[in-house]
Amino acid sequence: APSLLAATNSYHLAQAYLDKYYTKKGGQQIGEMVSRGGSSMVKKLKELQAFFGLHVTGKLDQPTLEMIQKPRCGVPDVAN
Amino acid sequence: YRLFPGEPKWKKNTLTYRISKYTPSLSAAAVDAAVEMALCAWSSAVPLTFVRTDVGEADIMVSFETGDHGDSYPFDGPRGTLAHAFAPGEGLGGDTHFDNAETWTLGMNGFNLFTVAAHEFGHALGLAHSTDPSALMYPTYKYQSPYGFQLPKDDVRGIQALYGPRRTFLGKPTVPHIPPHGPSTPEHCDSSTSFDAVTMLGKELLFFRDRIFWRRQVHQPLGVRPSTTTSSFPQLMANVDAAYQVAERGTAYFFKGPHYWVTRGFQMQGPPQTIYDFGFPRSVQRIDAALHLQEAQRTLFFVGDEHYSYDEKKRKMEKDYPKNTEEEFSGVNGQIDAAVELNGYIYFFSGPKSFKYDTEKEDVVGVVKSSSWIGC
Repeated sequence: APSLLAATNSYHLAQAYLDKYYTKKGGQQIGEMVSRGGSSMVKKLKELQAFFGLHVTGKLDQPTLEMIQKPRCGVPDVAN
Repeated sequence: YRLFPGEPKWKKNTLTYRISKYTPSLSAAAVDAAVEMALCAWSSAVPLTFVRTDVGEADIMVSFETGDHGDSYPFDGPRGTLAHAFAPGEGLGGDTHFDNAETWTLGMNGFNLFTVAAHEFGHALGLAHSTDPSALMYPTYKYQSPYGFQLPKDDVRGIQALYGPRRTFLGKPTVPHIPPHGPSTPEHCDSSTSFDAVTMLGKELLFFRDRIFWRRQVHQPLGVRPSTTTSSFPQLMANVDAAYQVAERGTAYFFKGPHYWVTRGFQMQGPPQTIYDFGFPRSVQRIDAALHLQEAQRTLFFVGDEHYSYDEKKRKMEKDYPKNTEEEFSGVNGQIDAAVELNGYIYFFSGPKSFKYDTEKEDVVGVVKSSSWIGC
């Protein structure tokens, strides 16, 4: 159960992160960096992994999770 | 590095900034200094000038915000998102927000404000995130000390792609070329030479101008060598307004805008402090010159055509000041740029002239070119 809960938390954490930094919101360019349209979570995960030079798996693996938990700038990463 | 799509950039070289809201976790002076040093990090690489304003709308509005603060990018409490900034443009463009929920610091115990501000101002000038982990514009936080900070190559390439290089990229200590052979006139000699500040430091005499300083022995004007301020005083990051030394204490004070740094020799003693510690009124935003009178144990601070007197023993400003400088020091005309006491005389520097003032005769007893002090 605990690992299931942890997995669910990680999933929501990743979802929120991808929404914030890898999803276009329109309006004033704040960092501009958003992917065009609403790509699937897997695609956004791959964009994140490519941006940070991680192994591009599209899966929420440990290195990706660790990167997501690092304090960072609020400007999105991926340019459209 | 990456630029924002459409490559938005500022169409002018002088940008205003204003800190409209502060944070409880740092003093206003510390925030001011960190912001100023963060902007200096960029202006050392490109021909941009940043002018601070305290009223109205500035190009870059800087504020500490909490949670949803009205720009559709709400902050998320401690850690997570630390700050964000908007690409160059009208209105919100260039504005920079820091999450008030974070613990901001000038050191390492918390999030270093200089580090995050330098990153965010990269966005405010037109840089997006870099994929280079060594770049300042990499998205995740990595502590950088403001002392001796050098803009990483990736960021220099990015910002110069937008604004071109600064005439002399001051990020690296570049010493102006001095002809190899002897006493020919060094390049730094021109009749209009003036100084921003002059002070004793230990046994040496230091002359500051823009981002360069010359050091020499008191009795030996030849063999004077220029250095960049940042190479020996990395914290100062830019030019110096005034400086003085209290030899008995072995401490020197360097002033820039409303801040000052204390050093022992070339060693900085902690972060910048506010000049209002000396008892200046808030109307004073910067000091033109500082002169320590060893015997009287007083320091005179020159601001415009007036001067204040600070009692170094009691550590407080003397009453009945400010006084008019020309009335007090007859024969010394023009605004005082720098001053230093040597061998019982006071030397005032005003533009290209240097006045030798005899305190007993209470009059000027000599006038020479300022540049003659650095071997010209």
